[in-house]
Order: sequence, then structure tokens, then C-alpha cells
Amino acid sequence: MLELRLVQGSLLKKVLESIKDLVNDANFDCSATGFSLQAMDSSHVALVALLLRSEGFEHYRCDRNISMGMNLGNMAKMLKCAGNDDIITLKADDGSDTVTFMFESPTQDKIADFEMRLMDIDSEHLGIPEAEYHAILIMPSAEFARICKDLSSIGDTVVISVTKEGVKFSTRGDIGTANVVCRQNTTVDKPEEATVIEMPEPVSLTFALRYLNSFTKATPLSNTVTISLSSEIPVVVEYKIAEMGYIRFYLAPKIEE
Amino acid sequence: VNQQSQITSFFSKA
Repeated sequence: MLELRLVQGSLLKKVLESIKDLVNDANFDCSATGFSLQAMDSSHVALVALLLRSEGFEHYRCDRNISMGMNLGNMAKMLKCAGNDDIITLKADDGSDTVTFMFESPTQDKIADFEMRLMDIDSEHLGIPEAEYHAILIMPSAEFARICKDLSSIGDTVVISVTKEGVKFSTRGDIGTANVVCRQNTTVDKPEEATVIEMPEPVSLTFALRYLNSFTKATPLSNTVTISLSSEIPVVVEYKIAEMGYIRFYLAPKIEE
Repeated sequence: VNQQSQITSFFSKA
């Protein structure tokens, strides 16, 4: 028996909006520690890892580890029917091939339940090694989204270079080139507006902008985004989910041949 | 030219 009750149902709505266009079908894994997902996009260039810890749920019952295969587009369609202030409960009986989403309005005067068929998805879990990053960038998530959007109107790949001066996002295309430099700025009145660069050593990597733009769909989840870079390994773009967990996007770099 | 690499060449099957 599985019953997860999330008072801040809008978090789950936002999570689905941020992954449904990147990944079609995925397994949600439920265990005593929490509700998680790990899935690659169809071209195996990007990977998303989601964790919602059990403590973040108002009620978390998971009698045994269970993996539920879902079509994320259909799941998003059902979650769109939940109000932003609704409490969302996810229920599944042992051995059942469906999952039920229950939406309760804050005043409990409206209760809806949507039942979705589960799928069999054979997805291998990948081991993600803990890496020492050459550069860690913490910046306002809206700013990062704006940079990715603006640069993708000029070119389709971005070179992200981190030096002690700051971080530079560069692109080039048929119509010309664009460079955006963000300097470390911690003299802001609100901490979430700061741009922090921890850079043990300079690094420069090239990525496809369309994936970064897809990752920025998670912007509504957090005011800040953490971008961790190391030479020759995937970048990690992480959005914290209100002291419940995180959503991490990994993107393989484009490498000089 | 920049060749797009794949996640699976960095993360092995657990």
C-alpha cells in the first residue's frame, strides 16, 4: 500500500511541468527514504534525477519499495487538474496496475480523484559518481533562464567558461555572436539574488542550448539554480525543492573532435 | 567540430 500526502501539491505540479517535455516515460521509485525518479531523455544526452524526501510529505506510507512506470505527459495532464493550493495525495494498492491522484481543495470542500494506468518501463538505473567540481555557480534561476533563452535565439550551443573574473556564456550563429558575462555579486539585499562562484580552477565546456532551455522549465521550483562544472564531464543543473529535495539535470558536454 | 557526447559514456549502469 502506498499513500503519499503532499500539502504543497503545487510542487508536484511544477516538477511534472519541468520534466514532461524532456522525458516521455519514467519509473517513480518509492521507498522509506522518499519518492524519486531517474531517467534519461530519448537521445541519452541528458539525465534527470528527482528526490522528494519522505519527511517533506504530511503523510508518507510506503509499505514496501515500489516502482511505478508512468507516462509523464499523461501524469502532467492529470496534475494540471489540481489547483495550485490543493493537497495532492498519491495512492497505489499493492499489485495494482493503476495509481490514483487525489486533489483536495484547501477548504476540503472539493475532492477529486484521477486514476491512471501504470506502465511497464524497463529502465536501468545509472550510477552517478560524486564528482569534485572545478566550478560551482549559484545564481538567480530567472537570470539563468533568461541567458539560455536569449543565447538560443543566436546560436544552438553555448560555451560556459568560469574564471576568477566571473562566468561567461558565449554562442555564435548565422546572424552573429553573443557573450554574457556574470560577475560574482554577493552585495545584494536578498541572498537569492546573489551570484556566487566557487572556482577552485578555471573551466570551459560546450553544451547544446536546447537541453539547458528544457532544464530551465524547473525555474518556478526555486529562486536559485546551482550549476556545477568540471572539465570533460556532464554539467549538473540543480533546483532545490523547498526543503523537500531537489531536481538535478545532467547534460553531457559537446567535445572537440 | 563539437561532437555531442552521451550521458551513458560518463555514468555506468548501477
